Amino acid sequence: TESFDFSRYHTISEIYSFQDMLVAENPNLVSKIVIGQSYQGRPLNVLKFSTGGTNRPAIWIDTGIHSREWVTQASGTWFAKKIASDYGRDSALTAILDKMDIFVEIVTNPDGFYFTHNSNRMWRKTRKPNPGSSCVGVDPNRNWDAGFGGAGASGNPCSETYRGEKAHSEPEVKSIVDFVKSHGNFKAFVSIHSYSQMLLYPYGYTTTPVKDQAELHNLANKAITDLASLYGTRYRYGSIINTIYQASGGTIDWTYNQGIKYSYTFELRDTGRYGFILPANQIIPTAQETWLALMAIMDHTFKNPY
Amino acid sequence: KETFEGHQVLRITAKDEAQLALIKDMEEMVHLQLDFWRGVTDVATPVDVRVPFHSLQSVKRHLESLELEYLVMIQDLQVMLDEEKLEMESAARVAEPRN
Repeated sequence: TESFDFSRYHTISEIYSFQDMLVAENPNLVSKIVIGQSYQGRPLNVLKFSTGGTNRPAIWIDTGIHSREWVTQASGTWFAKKIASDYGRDSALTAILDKMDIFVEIVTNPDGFYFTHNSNRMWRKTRKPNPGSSCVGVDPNRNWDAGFGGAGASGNPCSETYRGEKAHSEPEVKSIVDFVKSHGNFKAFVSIHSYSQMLLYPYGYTTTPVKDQAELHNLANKAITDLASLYGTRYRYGSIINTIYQASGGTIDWTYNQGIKYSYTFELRDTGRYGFILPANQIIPTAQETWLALMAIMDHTFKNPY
Repeated sequence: KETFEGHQVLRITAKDEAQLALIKDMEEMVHLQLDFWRGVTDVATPVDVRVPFHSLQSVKRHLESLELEYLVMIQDLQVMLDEEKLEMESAARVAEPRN
């Protein structure tokens, strides 16, 4: 992975190869878990960073659930390398990994990602056909069992925010649900999107504040302050419903309701005017600054066991 | 392969809550096939929307009739996508000898 070019966008097969290389290079730290298959049969790979122990408290990071948000998969790849490189060198990360595991799912929606490379760069959803409709796919960030079917998601299969027939209908979502439930010891869950520069915590489906709102708010402030220290990228933060809009069936609303207190979702940068086609020269700065915020969240999780 | 020739991405800015509501209404105009890259949040945050070529004139007329300010964020989406593809291909060519 030393020759892997993090400053450009990569195809799904290149990212799969990268994951295998990282595992091969760091057999005592990194392993690959296949938590399921996408609708089209692609593996749902999760990299597990662990220094030992069984069922340690853990941190989850996923990127690319909306396939067209390419800077997220690219950042996820960078994060994976960063974790492997910094263990034993960076004291804060080393302390975390000596007690906790970190799981990274880089390509959370592989069918959609493949489709963005080969057919439609602007594809966001999964690729499962919808019975009775010519429109394909479900928005996997409206498919979770948290206010599912409520306002802020669409019942129209042709909409970009189509929620699906029922909660967890998408294998890409169900696989995470099953994995998180069977693991049972996740303490932080970070789901990464782009763009619009926000760090958000639950809820999206209701205006009822989460019981940990004050702590999540303060931690978000710390995380975005750290993030901005590198390049001055300005983030907004708050609950989803108050900061963006009402959105039902969202990922971190479900994880929070499962008892994972430190549930956050990012919207990474577009400081300019490129949106989802952020130029490749922005990948490393984006990943670097986001890493600082991730470290803030991971460090707080480590230091505040519950 | 779906292409995006002539599609533009518009950045729309609302002056107040009333204008924000007018932009929100556009999300329901299914016939225009708009793709909201960044949806309606608050007055301080612009809305980015991809507009297919066939809807461009209607959308711009609509925005102007409502006195909604906008600028063209991406002039021709396909041009940018082609540039991105070329960049990926050329990076791959450079990487090959190293491998």
